[in-house]
Amino acid sequence: NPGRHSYAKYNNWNKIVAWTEKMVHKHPKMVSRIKIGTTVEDNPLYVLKIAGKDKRRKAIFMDCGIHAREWISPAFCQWFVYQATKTYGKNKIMTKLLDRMNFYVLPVFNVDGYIWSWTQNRMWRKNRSRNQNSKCIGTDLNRNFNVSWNSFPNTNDPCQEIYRGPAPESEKETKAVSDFIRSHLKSIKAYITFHSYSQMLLFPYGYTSELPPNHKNLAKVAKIATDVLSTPYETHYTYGPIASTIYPTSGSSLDWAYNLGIKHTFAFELRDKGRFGFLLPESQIKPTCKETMLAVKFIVKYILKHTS
Amino acid sequence: IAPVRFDGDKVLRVKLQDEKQANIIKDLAKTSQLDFWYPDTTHHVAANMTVDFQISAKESQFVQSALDQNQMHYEILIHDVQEEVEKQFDVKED
Repeated sequence: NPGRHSYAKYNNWNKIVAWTEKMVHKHPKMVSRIKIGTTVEDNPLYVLKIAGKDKRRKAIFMDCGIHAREWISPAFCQWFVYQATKTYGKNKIMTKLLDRMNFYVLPVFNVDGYIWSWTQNRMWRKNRSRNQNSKCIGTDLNRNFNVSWNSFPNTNDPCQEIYRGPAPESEKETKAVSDFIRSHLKSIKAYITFHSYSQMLLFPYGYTSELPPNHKNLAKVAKIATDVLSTPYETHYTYGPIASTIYPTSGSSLDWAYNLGIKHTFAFELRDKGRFGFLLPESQIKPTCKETMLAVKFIVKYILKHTS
Repeated sequence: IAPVRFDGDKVLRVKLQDEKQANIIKDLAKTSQLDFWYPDTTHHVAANMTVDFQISAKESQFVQSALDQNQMHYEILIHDVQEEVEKQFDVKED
Protein backbone atom coordinates (compact mmCIF):
# COMPACT_ATOMS: atom_id res chain seq x y z
CA ASN A 1 0.00 0.00 0.00
CA PRO A 2 1.77 3.18 -1.22
CA GLY A 3 0.07 5.24 1.47
CA ARG A 4 -2.52 7.94 1.14
CA HIS A 5 -2.36 10.30 -1.85
CA SER A 6 -2.98 13.98 -1.10
CA TYR A 7 -3.41 16.93 -3.47
CA ALA A 8 -2.02 19.16 -0.74
CA LYS A 9 1.20 17.22 -0.47
CA TYR A 10 4.01 15.99 -2.72
CA ASN A 11 3.36 12.38 -3.71
CA ASN A 12 6.05 9.86 -4.56
CA TRP A 13 5.83 7.76 -7.71
CA ASN A 14 4.07 4.79 -6.12
CA LYS A 15 1.36 7.08 -4.78
CA ILE A 16 0.95 8.71 -8.19
CA VAL A 17 0.59 5.34 -9.95
CA ALA A 18 -2.04 4.27 -7.40
CA TRP A 19 -3.74 7.63 -7.88
CA THR A 20 -3.97 7.11 -11.67
CA GLU A 21 -5.66 3.78 -11.06
CA LYS A 22 -8.04 5.37 -8.56
CA MET A 23 -8.99 8.14 -11.02
CA VAL A 24 -9.82 5.60 -13.74
CA HIS A 25 -11.78 3.54 -11.27
CA LYS A 26 -13.71 6.54 -9.87
CA HIS A 27 -14.45 8.15 -13.26
CA PRO A 28 -14.58 5.32 -15.80
CA LYS A 29 -16.57 7.39 -18.30
CA MET A 30 -14.23 10.38 -18.13
CA VAL A 31 -10.76 9.06 -17.38
CA SER A 32 -8.76 6.40 -19.18
CA ARG A 33 -5.11 5.54 -18.68
CA ILE A 34 -2.84 5.01 -21.66
CA LYS A 35 0.60 3.46 -21.32
CA ILE A 36 2.57 5.33 -23.97
CA GLY A 37 5.88 3.60 -23.29
CA THR A 38 8.45 2.84 -20.64
CA THR A 39 11.42 4.66 -19.24
CA VAL A 40 15.11 3.77 -19.33
CA GLU A 41 14.61 1.87 -16.06
CA ASP A 42 11.40 0.24 -17.35
CA ASN A 43 8.97 2.33 -15.37
CA PRO A 44 5.65 2.92 -17.18
CA LEU A 45 4.88 6.25 -18.83
CA TYR A 46 1.18 6.86 -18.23
CA VAL A 47 -0.99 9.46 -19.95
CA LEU A 48 -4.44 10.10 -18.51
CA LYS A 49 -7.06 10.93 -21.13
CA ILE A 50 -9.79 13.16 -19.72
CA ALA A 51 -12.89 13.48 -21.89
CA GLY A 52 -16.48 14.61 -21.44
CA LYS A 53 -19.40 12.74 -22.92
CA ASP A 54 -18.72 12.95 -26.64
CA LYS A 55 -15.49 11.32 -27.78
CA ARG A 56 -14.18 12.77 -31.00
CA ARG A 57 -12.93 16.37 -30.68
CA LYS A 58 -9.99 18.71 -30.28
CA ALA A 59 -7.40 17.89 -27.66
CA ILE A 60 -4.76 19.50 -25.50
CA PHE A 61 -1.59 17.71 -24.40
CA MET A 62 -0.13 18.67 -21.02
CA ASP A 63 3.00 17.28 -19.42
CA CYS A 64 4.55 17.67 -16.00
CA GLY A 65 7.74 16.52 -14.33
CA ILE A 66 10.19 16.63 -17.23
CA HIS A 67 12.85 17.81 -14.74
CA ALA A 68 12.97 15.61 -11.68
CA ARG A 69 13.53 18.21 -8.92
CA GLU A 70 10.66 20.45 -10.04
CA TRP A 71 8.13 18.75 -7.74
CA ILE A 72 5.44 21.41 -7.94
CA SER A 73 4.98 20.50 -11.59
CA PRO A 74 3.60 16.92 -11.14
CA ALA A 75 1.56 18.29 -8.24
CA PHE A 76 -0.20 20.60 -10.70
CA CYS A 77 -1.00 17.85 -13.20
CA GLN A 78 -2.59 15.80 -10.43
CA TRP A 79 -4.57 18.84 -9.33
CA PHE A 80 -5.75 19.52 -12.89
CA VAL A 81 -7.13 15.98 -13.30
CA TYR A 82 -8.74 16.19 -9.85
CA GLN A 83 -10.45 19.52 -10.63
CA ALA A 84 -11.55 18.43 -14.10
CA THR A 85 -13.20 15.27 -12.80
CA LYS A 86 -14.58 16.90 -9.65
CA THR A 87 -16.17 19.92 -11.32
CA TYR A 88 -17.39 18.32 -14.55
CA GLY A 89 -21.17 18.65 -14.54
CA LYS A 90 -21.00 21.16 -11.69
CA ASN A 91 -18.88 24.06 -12.95
CA LYS A 92 -20.29 25.52 -16.15
CA ILE A 93 -16.97 26.50 -17.71
CA MET A 94 -15.20 23.23 -16.96
CA THR A 95 -18.19 21.25 -18.22
CA LYS A 96 -18.25 23.24 -21.45
CA LEU A 97 -14.49 22.78 -21.94
CA LEU A 98 -14.61 19.06 -21.27
CA ASP A 99 -17.59 18.57 -23.54
CA ARG A 100 -15.63 20.07 -26.40
CA MET A 101 -12.04 19.23 -25.61
CA ASN A 102 -10.07 16.13 -24.67
CA PHE A 103 -7.08 16.43 -22.38
CA TYR A 104 -4.04 14.17 -22.48
CA VAL A 105 -2.19 14.62 -19.18
CA LEU A 106 1.26 13.13 -18.56
CA PRO A 107 1.60 13.52 -14.78
CA VAL A 108 5.29 12.60 -14.65
CA PHE A 109 7.44 12.70 -17.78
CA ASN A 110 10.78 11.88 -16.18
CA VAL A 111 9.71 9.00 -13.93
CA ASP A 112 13.16 7.57 -13.23
CA GLY A 113 14.53 10.99 -12.33
CA TYR A 114 11.51 11.74 -10.15
CA ILE A 115 11.99 8.49 -8.22
CA TRP A 116 15.68 9.28 -7.86
CA SER A 117 14.88 12.75 -6.50
CA TRP A 118 12.71 11.08 -3.82
CA THR A 119 15.08 8.26 -2.91
CA GLN A 120 18.61 9.48 -3.56
CA ASN A 121 19.13 13.08 -4.58
CA ARG A 122 16.46 15.74 -4.13
CA MET A 123 18.33 18.03 -6.49
CA TRP A 124 18.43 15.62 -9.45
CA ARG A 125 17.29 17.08 -12.78
CA LYS A 126 17.96 14.74 -15.71
CA ASN A 127 16.69 11.24 -16.49
CA ARG A 128 18.74 8.21 -15.38
CA SER A 129 20.11 6.84 -18.62
CA ARG A 130 23.75 5.75 -18.74
CA ASN A 131 26.05 7.62 -21.07
CA GLN A 132 28.62 5.81 -23.15
CA ASN A 133 32.25 6.68 -22.36
CA SER A 134 31.22 8.76 -19.38
CA LYS A 135 30.73 8.18 -15.67
CA CYS A 136 28.05 10.86 -15.69
CA ILE A 137 24.42 9.77 -15.69
CA GLY A 138 21.42 11.26 -17.39
CA THR A 139 20.14 13.35 -20.24
CA ASP A 140 18.16 16.56 -19.95
CA LEU A 141 14.92 15.43 -21.59
CA ASN A 142 14.11 19.04 -22.43
CA ARG A 143 17.18 19.28 -24.66
CA ASN A 144 16.56 15.90 -26.34
CA PHE A 145 13.77 16.84 -28.72
CA ASN A 146 14.43 16.91 -32.45
CA VAL A 147 14.43 20.66 -32.92
CA SER A 148 17.68 22.48 -33.43
CA TRP A 149 18.98 19.71 -31.20
CA ASN A 150 22.71 20.32 -31.68
CA SER A 151 22.71 24.07 -32.18
CA PHE A 152 24.42 24.81 -28.87
CA PRO A 153 27.83 23.17 -28.28
CA ASN A 154 27.52 23.35 -24.50
CA THR A 155 24.81 20.72 -24.45
CA ASN A 156 27.20 18.02 -25.61
CA ASP A 157 28.79 17.09 -22.30
CA PRO A 158 27.16 14.15 -20.45
CA CYS A 159 28.31 15.70 -17.16
CA GLN A 160 26.39 18.89 -17.82
CA GLU A 161 22.92 19.41 -16.34
CA ILE A 162 21.69 20.27 -19.83
CA TYR A 163 23.22 17.33 -21.69
CA ARG A 164 21.16 16.81 -24.86
CA GLY A 165 21.75 13.07 -25.21
CA PRO A 166 23.64 11.20 -27.95
CA ALA A 167 20.96 11.88 -30.56
CA PRO A 168 17.58 13.58 -30.92
CA GLU A 169 14.90 11.45 -29.24
CA SER A 170 17.65 9.11 -28.01
CA GLU A 171 15.82 8.78 -24.71
CA LYS A 172 12.93 6.32 -24.40
CA GLU A 173 10.90 8.95 -22.58
CA THR A 174 11.33 11.57 -25.30
CA LYS A 175 10.57 9.04 -28.03
CA ALA A 176 7.42 7.81 -26.30
CA VAL A 177 6.04 11.33 -25.86
CA SER A 178 7.03 12.43 -29.37
CA ASP A 179 5.47 9.32 -30.91
CA PHE A 180 2.25 9.82 -28.96
CA ILE A 181 1.92 13.46 -29.97
CA ARG A 182 2.75 12.69 -33.60
CA SER A 183 0.11 9.96 -33.70
CA HIS A 184 -2.52 12.32 -32.23
CA LEU A 185 -1.44 15.41 -34.11
CA LYS A 186 -4.73 15.82 -35.96
CA SER A 187 -6.62 16.41 -32.76
CA ILE A 188 -4.00 18.09 -30.56
CA LYS A 189 -4.47 21.87 -30.83
CA ALA A 190 -2.25 23.00 -27.95
CA TYR A 191 0.71 21.76 -25.95
CA ILE A 192 1.36 22.98 -22.40
CA THR A 193 4.34 21.90 -20.33
CA PHE A 194 4.91 22.68 -16.64
CA HIS A 195 8.26 23.42 -15.01
CA SER A 196 9.53 25.39 -12.05
CA TYR A 197 10.70 27.84 -10.88
CA SER A 198 10.66 31.59 -11.70
CA GLN A 199 7.00 32.39 -12.40
CA MET A 200 7.03 32.81 -16.15
CA LEU A 201 4.72 31.88 -19.01
CA LEU A 202 6.83 31.16 -22.07
CA PHE A 203 6.19 30.48 -25.74
CA PRO A 204 8.49 29.68 -28.73
CA TYR A 205 11.18 29.99 -29.68
CA GLY A 206 14.01 28.95 -27.43
CA TYR A 207 16.56 27.98 -30.06
CA THR A 208 16.44 31.31 -31.87
CA SER A 209 15.63 34.92 -31.08
CA GLU A 210 13.41 35.00 -34.16
CA LEU A 211 9.73 35.27 -33.31
CA PRO A 212 7.16 32.69 -34.47
CA PRO A 213 4.65 33.90 -37.09
CA ASN A 214 1.79 34.06 -34.54
CA HIS A 215 3.88 35.59 -31.74
CA LYS A 216 1.50 38.52 -31.28
CA ASN A 217 -1.31 36.09 -30.73
CA LEU A 218 0.75 33.99 -28.31
CA ALA A 219 1.83 37.11 -26.41
CA LYS A 220 -1.79 38.26 -26.13
CA VAL A 221 -2.86 34.90 -24.74
CA ALA A 222 0.10 34.83 -22.35
CA LYS A 223 -0.61 38.34 -21.11
CA ILE A 224 -4.25 37.63 -20.30
CA ALA A 225 -3.39 34.23 -18.81
CA THR A 226 -0.82 35.79 -16.46
CA ASP A 227 -3.26 38.57 -15.56
CA VAL A 228 -5.89 35.98 -14.67
CA LEU A 229 -3.32 33.93 -12.76
CA SER A 230 -2.48 36.90 -10.56
CA THR A 231 -6.06 37.53 -9.42
CA PRO A 232 -6.34 35.24 -6.38
CA TYR A 233 -2.97 35.80 -4.70
CA GLU A 234 -1.32 38.60 -6.74
CA THR A 235 1.36 36.21 -7.93
CA HIS A 236 3.28 38.09 -10.57
CA TYR A 237 4.37 36.21 -13.71
CA THR A 238 6.39 37.53 -16.61
CA TYR A 239 5.76 36.20 -20.09
CA GLY A 240 7.38 36.12 -23.51
CA PRO A 241 9.43 34.03 -25.94
CA ILE A 242 11.82 31.60 -24.26
CA ALA A 243 15.04 32.90 -25.82
CA SER A 244 14.62 36.50 -24.72
CA THR A 245 12.62 35.98 -21.54
CA ILE A 246 14.68 33.26 -19.89
CA TYR A 247 17.67 32.17 -22.07
CA PRO A 248 18.32 30.39 -25.36
CA THR A 249 17.62 26.64 -25.24
CA SER A 250 17.90 24.01 -27.95
CA GLY A 251 15.98 20.76 -28.30
CA SER A 252 13.03 21.80 -26.15
CA SER A 253 9.63 20.11 -26.22
CA LEU A 254 7.93 23.48 -26.69
CA ASP A 255 9.80 24.37 -29.89
CA TRP A 256 9.47 20.82 -31.18
CA ALA A 257 5.71 20.74 -30.70
CA TYR A 258 5.37 24.15 -32.31
CA ASN A 259 7.43 23.18 -35.37
CA LEU A 260 5.45 19.93 -35.61
CA GLY A 261 2.40 22.09 -36.28
CA ILE A 262 0.84 22.74 -32.87
CA LYS A 263 0.68 26.52 -33.07
CA HIS A 264 -0.28 27.17 -29.47
CA THR A 265 2.45 25.87 -27.18
CA PHE A 266 3.22 27.27 -23.73
CA ALA A 267 5.59 26.51 -20.88
CA PHE A 268 4.75 27.48 -17.30
CA GLU A 269 7.61 28.10 -14.90
CA LEU A 270 5.61 27.76 -11.67
CA ARG A 271 6.31 29.25 -8.23
CA ASP A 272 8.29 30.64 -6.82
CA LYS A 273 10.90 33.25 -7.72
CA GLY A 274 13.70 31.81 -5.64
CA ARG A 275 12.86 32.21 -1.98
CA PHE A 276 12.40 28.41 -1.87
CA GLY A 277 13.11 27.60 -5.52
CA PHE A 278 12.74 23.86 -6.12
CA LEU A 279 11.99 23.35 -2.41
CA LEU A 280 8.59 25.06 -2.51
CA PRO A 281 6.83 24.09 0.75
CA GLU A 282 3.74 21.89 0.46
CA SER A 283 1.69 24.71 2.02
CA GLN A 284 2.09 26.53 -1.30
CA ILE A 285 0.93 23.64 -3.48
CA LYS A 286 -2.78 24.46 -3.34
CA PRO A 287 -2.53 28.20 -3.98
CA THR A 288 -0.06 27.54 -6.78
CA CYS A 289 -2.38 24.99 -8.37
CA LYS A 290 -5.47 27.16 -7.96
CA GLU A 291 -3.93 30.21 -9.61
CA THR A 292 -2.38 28.13 -12.39
CA MET A 293 -5.75 26.48 -13.02
CA LEU A 294 -7.25 29.89 -13.80
CA ALA A 295 -4.57 30.57 -16.40
CA VAL A 296 -4.88 27.11 -17.97
CA LYS A 297 -8.67 27.39 -18.17
CA PHE A 298 -8.30 30.72 -19.95
CA ILE A 299 -5.83 29.22 -22.44
CA VAL A 300 -8.12 26.24 -23.06
CA LYS A 301 -11.11 28.52 -23.64
CA TYR A 302 -9.05 30.53 -26.08
CA ILE A 303 -7.91 27.41 -27.97
CA LEU A 304 -11.46 26.14 -28.13
CA LYS A 305 -12.63 29.38 -29.68
CA HIS A 306 -9.74 30.07 -32.02
CA THR A 307 -8.70 26.73 -33.48
CA SER A 308 -10.48 24.78 -36.16
CA ILE B 1 23.02 3.85 -1.36
CA ALA B 2 22.40 6.45 1.34
CA PRO B 3 20.48 9.43 -0.03
CA VAL B 4 22.54 12.55 -0.77
CA ARG B 5 22.39 15.04 2.09
CA PHE B 6 22.82 18.79 1.78
CA ASP B 7 23.75 19.71 5.35
CA GLY B 8 25.08 23.24 5.46
CA ASP B 9 24.69 23.74 1.71
CA LYS B 10 23.63 27.26 0.85
CA VAL B 11 21.82 28.79 -2.11
CA LEU B 12 23.25 32.16 -3.12
CA ARG B 13 21.64 34.73 -5.35
CA VAL B 14 23.84 37.16 -7.28
CA LYS B 15 22.53 39.96 -9.47
CA LEU B 16 25.19 40.26 -12.18
CA GLN B 17 25.84 43.90 -13.05
CA ASP B 18 28.04 43.41 -16.09
CA GLU B 19 30.07 41.01 -18.25
CA LYS B 20 32.99 41.09 -15.82
CA GLN B 21 30.84 39.78 -12.99
CA ALA B 22 29.33 37.13 -15.27
CA ASN B 23 32.84 35.95 -16.08
CA ILE B 24 33.76 35.84 -12.40
CA ILE B 25 30.83 33.48 -11.78
CA LYS B 26 31.86 31.35 -14.78
CA ASP B 27 35.42 31.17 -13.47
CA LEU B 28 34.20 30.26 -10.00
CA ALA B 29 32.14 27.48 -11.59
CA LYS B 30 35.36 26.04 -13.01
CA THR B 31 37.03 25.78 -9.62
CA SER B 32 34.06 25.18 -7.34
CA GLN B 33 31.00 22.95 -7.66
CA LEU B 34 28.23 25.46 -8.27
CA ASP B 35 24.92 23.65 -8.79
CA PHE B 36 22.92 26.19 -10.77
CA TRP B 37 19.29 26.53 -9.85
CA TYR B 38 18.74 29.47 -12.18
CA PRO B 39 19.74 29.47 -15.02
CA ASP B 40 20.09 25.75 -15.68
CA THR B 41 23.81 25.84 -16.31
CA THR B 42 26.93 28.02 -16.37
CA HIS B 43 26.68 28.54 -20.10
CA HIS B 44 23.48 30.55 -19.73
CA VAL B 45 25.06 32.97 -17.24
CA ALA B 46 25.16 36.45 -18.73
CA ALA B 47 25.40 40.10 -17.71
CA ASN B 48 22.33 41.71 -16.09
CA MET B 49 21.02 38.30 -15.05
CA THR B 50 20.12 37.10 -11.56
CA VAL B 51 21.75 33.74 -10.88
CA ASP B 52 20.89 31.31 -8.09
CA PHE B 53 23.30 28.51 -7.29
CA GLN B 54 23.75 25.91 -4.58
CA ILE B 55 27.14 25.62 -2.96
CA SER B 56 28.36 23.02 -0.49
CA ALA B 57 29.15 23.89 3.11
CA LYS B 58 32.86 23.35 2.62
CA GLU B 59 33.11 25.57 -0.44
CA SER B 60 30.71 28.33 0.56
CA GLN B 61 33.29 30.24 2.60
CA PHE B 62 35.70 30.37 -0.34
CA VAL B 63 32.98 31.38 -2.81
CA GLN B 64 31.52 34.04 -0.55
CA SER B 65 34.93 35.60 0.05
CA ALA B 66 35.60 35.55 -3.69
CA LEU B 67 32.37 37.47 -4.22
CA ASP B 68 33.26 39.89 -1.42
CA GLN B 69 36.72 40.50 -2.88
CA ASN B 70 35.12 41.37 -6.22
CA GLN B 71 32.58 43.65 -4.53
CA MET B 72 29.79 41.46 -5.84
CA HIS B 73 26.62 41.79 -3.83
CA TYR B 74 24.93 38.49 -3.05
CA GLU B 75 21.99 37.26 -1.03
CA ILE B 76 21.74 33.95 0.81
CA LEU B 77 18.37 32.54 -0.27
CA ILE B 78 18.74 29.31 1.67
CA HIS B 79 21.14 28.93 4.60
CA ASP B 80 20.84 25.17 4.91
CA VAL B 81 19.45 23.23 1.98
CA GLN B 82 19.00 20.02 3.99
CA GLU B 83 16.86 21.88 6.48
CA GLU B 84 14.66 23.22 3.65
CA VAL B 85 14.44 19.76 2.08
CA GLU B 86 12.97 18.53 5.35
CA LYS B 87 10.82 21.63 5.93
CA GLN B 88 9.13 21.47 2.52
CA PHE B 89 6.84 18.74 3.89
CA ASP B 90 4.89 21.26 5.98
CA VAL B 91 1.38 19.93 5.41
CA LYS B 92 0.14 17.28 7.83
CA GLU B 93 -1.37 14.10 6.40
CA ASP B 94 -5.02 15.03 6.04
